[in-house]
Amino acid sequence: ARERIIKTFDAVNTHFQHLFKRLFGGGEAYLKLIDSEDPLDAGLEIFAQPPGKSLQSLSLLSGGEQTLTALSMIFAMFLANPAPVCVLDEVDAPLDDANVDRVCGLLEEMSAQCATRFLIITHHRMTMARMDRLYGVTMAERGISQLVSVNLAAQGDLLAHTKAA
Amino acid sequence: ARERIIKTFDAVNTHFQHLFKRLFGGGEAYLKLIDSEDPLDAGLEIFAQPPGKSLQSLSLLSGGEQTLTALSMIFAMFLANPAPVCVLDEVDAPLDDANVDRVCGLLEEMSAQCATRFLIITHHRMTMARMDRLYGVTMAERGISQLVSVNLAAQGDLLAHTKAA
Amino acid sequence: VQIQRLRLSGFKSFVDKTELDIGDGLNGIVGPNGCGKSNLVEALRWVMGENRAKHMRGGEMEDVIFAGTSARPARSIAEVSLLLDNSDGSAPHPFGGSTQIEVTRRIERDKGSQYLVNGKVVRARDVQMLFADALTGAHSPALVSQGRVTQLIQAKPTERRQMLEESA
Amino acid sequence: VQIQRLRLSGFKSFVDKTELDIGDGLNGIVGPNGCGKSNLVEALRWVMGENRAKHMRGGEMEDVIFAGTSARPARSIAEVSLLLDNSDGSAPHPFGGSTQIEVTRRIERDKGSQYLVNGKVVRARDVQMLFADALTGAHSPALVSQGRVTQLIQAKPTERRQMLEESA
Ligand SMILES: Nc1ncnc2c1ncn2[C@@H]1O[C@H](COP(=O)(O)OP(=O)(O)OP(=O)(O)O)[C@@H](O)[C@H]1O
Ligand SMILES: Nc1ncnc2c1ncn2[C@@H]1O[C@H](COP(=O)(O)OP(=O)(O)OP(=O)(O)O)[C@@H](O)[C@H]1O
Ligand SMILES: [Mg+2]
Ligand SMILES: [Mg+2]
Repeated sequence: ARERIIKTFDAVNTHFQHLFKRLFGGGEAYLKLIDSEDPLDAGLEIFAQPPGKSLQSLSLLSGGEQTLTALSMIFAMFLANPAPVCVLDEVDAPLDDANVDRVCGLLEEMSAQCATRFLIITHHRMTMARMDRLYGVTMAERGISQLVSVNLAAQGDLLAHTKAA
Repeated sequence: ARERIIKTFDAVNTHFQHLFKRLFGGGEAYLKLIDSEDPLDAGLEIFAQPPGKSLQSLSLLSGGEQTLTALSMIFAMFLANPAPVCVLDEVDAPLDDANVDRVCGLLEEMSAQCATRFLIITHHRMTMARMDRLYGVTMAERGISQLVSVNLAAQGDLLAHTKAA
Repeated sequence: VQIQRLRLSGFKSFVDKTELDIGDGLNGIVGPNGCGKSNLVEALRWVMGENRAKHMRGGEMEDVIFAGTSARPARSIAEVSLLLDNSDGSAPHPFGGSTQIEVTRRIERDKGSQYLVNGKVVRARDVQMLFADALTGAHSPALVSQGRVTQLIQAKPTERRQMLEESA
Repeated sequence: VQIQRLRLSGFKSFVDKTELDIGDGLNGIVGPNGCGKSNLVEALRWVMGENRAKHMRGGEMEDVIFAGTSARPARSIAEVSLLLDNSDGSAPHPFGGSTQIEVTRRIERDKGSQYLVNGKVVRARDVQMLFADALTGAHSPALVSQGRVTQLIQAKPTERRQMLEESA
């Protein structure tokens, strides 16, 4: 078990450094095992420094910066040990348009590289436009959920519908 | 102190019921003091039932429904005892467009009724468009915040800028 | 192993039989607030063996059973199935042989929940092992619930190391 | 009493003198992630007497002082002023007499923080009383920090009753 966690730590750390730079367009980030010689007992510390800023504690990062750092970490764990499914429930909510664009770009690249299937819940128009296929959930009858699959031509209509609902 | 809290409770409860119906377009909601005869010792329970759904515990409400319920409560406390300033930091993030529209409508009405000044931080295009005046914060120099006031004609440009940043 | 389809019936707000095909690449799910998007994610987590009611946003596990609306009566059974494609044979023992694996979880009021694989009743542990080896488990960092994306950042260092171990 | 203007210098990412006029109605604040919007809200809460470093997202109160960037050295002083219009004379004693009230809070590394009203040093309690009576305090439910809007819903019943009392 010790070898496994060390191997996973190294792989995740490498991916994390790379993904952080990619999502922030620069800066530095790395992981460290702290508090104990034994990796099965240690804590995992995350160091993140957005481009041009001084290294500070994670709690001083903004809402959007914390989300990008967390996504870099989640995707790093994921690339180290690919899973068949990844679910992201409104992770784009705190992001500005430029960062939504970067995250979507990364998702497109990851989904081209591995066989993983993604389920992405969003209210963001830009994210909807980048999906391979789109499902709408509606409550035509109050309190009862119904799933409708949306052909991409109707994607524009659905966006209007969400607006008018 | 007991009379004050009872008076406040009654006023907040009345406002809460009204605001909840307004934000959800129907449904029922009310407050109750529980666990003790003495209001200074009691707990405050919130009951919320979106239109057409059965009454369930608050934790089963969706992210957007919890946000609307919380905003009804915050505004109710606020109307019961108006403050000169109200700050809302990205409260529209979990909301769909229809609910962003309702919340903005309510804010416009409240700001017309009382002398309160609102500071509203948002990434949402629809919310930006409903503001009386708009300030942009930029980091032209990395790590250094600068405040620029945006005349509404330039509001369109700023939206494009946020997109390109 | 590949995930193909999720089927729900009587699960939270999905009272009628519902099928969600999960295809290659990016599958977007959209809809107004409160329409049931996050309930779909919870159905997936539940069929993979999630046993903590709090992670289903409920007080107890029976809160996942359709509770009724002003127009429809409550149900007494909730059922979720997940269809897996095992044509590459990568599923762990004893499931390696079949090309398609259908995992079903069912809960009935006052009777508890039950797991089935391809129609046969199995133990919860068997399902959890299937998902832990071949796929990701119910606690995998790859299933990011609403509002929890920064949980990793705000967690204590030892909790973060545990998440790293889950993903190993 | 009306709030008119917020002035910052050396506070978090606002190293240069910054003025924010807070006019009638709805004042929108926009900008990319990490540019300093929430820092402005914290400056307002800080000058109103906030004493919990955790609510400023820091480990200790000195974390609000500009920490430097790759191009600029760190500062040793942070200062925030709030300009209030008291032409309606509603400010509590002993501030009732002046038509304009300027509340300033300053912190210097290793020296702690200090409050001033119209240039005179006052105690923290005086400032907290001013805000508690005339306006809203640093803990008021009307100041909703990022990600905290549903805090009221997720709090325990006794914590909610305390919030009700704060607003009374
Ligand atoms: N057991 C149940 N029976 C019936 N309805 C339920 C049950 N459990 C939850 N619900 C309903 O499901 C709704 C929440 O759905 P969900 O959280 O999936 O919404 P959502 O689409 O994710 O919305 P948002 O965009 O706001 O996050 C609630 O309104 C709740 O009443
Ligand atoms: N003492 C300090 N000195 C210098 N910079 C600081 C200090 N404290 C915080 N910061 C910086 O302020 C930035 C965060 O700003 P803030 O949280 O206000 O962003 P925001 O505009 O609200 O972003 P978002 O839209 O993502 O919520 C961080 O990048 C952090 O490095
Ligand atoms: Mg949801
Ligand atoms: Mg912010």
